[in-house]
Amino acid sequence: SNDDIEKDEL
Amino acid sequence: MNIFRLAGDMTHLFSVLVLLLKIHTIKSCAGISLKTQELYALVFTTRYLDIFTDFISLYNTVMKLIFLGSSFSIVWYIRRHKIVRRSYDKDQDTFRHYFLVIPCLVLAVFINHKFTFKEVMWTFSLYLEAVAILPQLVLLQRTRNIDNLTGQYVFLLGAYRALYILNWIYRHFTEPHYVHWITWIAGVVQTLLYADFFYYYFQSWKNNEKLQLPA
Repeated sequence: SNDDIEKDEL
Repeated sequence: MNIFRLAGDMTHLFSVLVLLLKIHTIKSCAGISLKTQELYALVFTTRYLDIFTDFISLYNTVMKLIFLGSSFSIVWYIRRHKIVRRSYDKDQDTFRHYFLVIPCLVLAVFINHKFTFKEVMWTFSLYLEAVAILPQLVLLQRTRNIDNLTGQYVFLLGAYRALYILNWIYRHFTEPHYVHWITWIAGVVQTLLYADFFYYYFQSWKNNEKLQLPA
């Protein structure tokens, strides 16, 4: 959803 | 992915490889804090809960597996390997886990983006990673002779954090919607903890002397 922040970092 | 992020990940990867190589080849973990290594194993476990549910990229998944695998292998070596464990100096490595784990957990419960289990655990992992190096830094200060590999390990870990900050600055300007203030604050705190170490590391390098932290 839009609430979720993208976690593309390690 | 920008160059700072890639360089940061690679330095992080090298730091872990340097440590594993030291332990595996010399069969010694002298100067390494088991407390810090256990905290990292906890950091990666709680951060990568999404490893099998959210696919980001092959790179991402592989790196996560490497960090999980290496952190648990290091802990296993220090606790269980019949030769390596003898070199572990338990009496010097006295930092209490819960002094760091409990405040981070409390902070994560109250300060997070969203109050769900996965999100709180992820936030907890960020807070804990920021301070997980403390037992190692305390141990370095107590160790009269810091061997080169241990010094390089801590240096690489610090460099990884510094590169991540450059990565965030870069992303801030190139990706307008990229706002991760919890990550940033925790990351800056984490990097600041290395400032003192960096100072003495560069001094020893400049003067061509053995690294030694003042008590």
